[in-house]
Amino acid sequence: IDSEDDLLQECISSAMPKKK
Amino acid sequence: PTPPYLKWAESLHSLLDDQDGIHLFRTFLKQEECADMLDFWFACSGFRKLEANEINEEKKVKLAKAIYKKYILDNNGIVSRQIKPATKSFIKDCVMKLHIDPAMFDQAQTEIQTMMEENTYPLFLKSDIYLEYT
Repeated sequence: IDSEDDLLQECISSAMPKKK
Repeated sequence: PTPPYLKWAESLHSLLDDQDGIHLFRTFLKQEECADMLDFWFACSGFRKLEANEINEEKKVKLAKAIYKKYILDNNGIVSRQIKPATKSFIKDCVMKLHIDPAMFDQAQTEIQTMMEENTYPLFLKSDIYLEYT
């Protein structure tokens, strides 16, 4: 099971632009 | 071509559209003890994007609760202090009643964005961190 912090971190990273 | 760091000065969105820009802005916000504002802004964007993907409902609820708990519940937190009481109670209601909607954090994100645009972003462009980088 994902911890809340992992979920949050994953969510934040998913919104960041990908490396150009 | 325009160097990225000059683009960063055009708008907050240009800054947040570049990995290096985000990294430098976050370093600055960390110094000012308000990096949570940036993390919250991205968390809201990420949460809204979930809808498009196949993701189970349980995970969505868990994530909405996690965002609420970390950034909004504590009234002394930097994010919570910048969000209007009405916006906070709207989010609280959504979480409590399990009305999980992709747009439930939109208003709060806008409020934090305005705060960054009017306050921390202009300060960043004048900061030693940015000037040294350029």
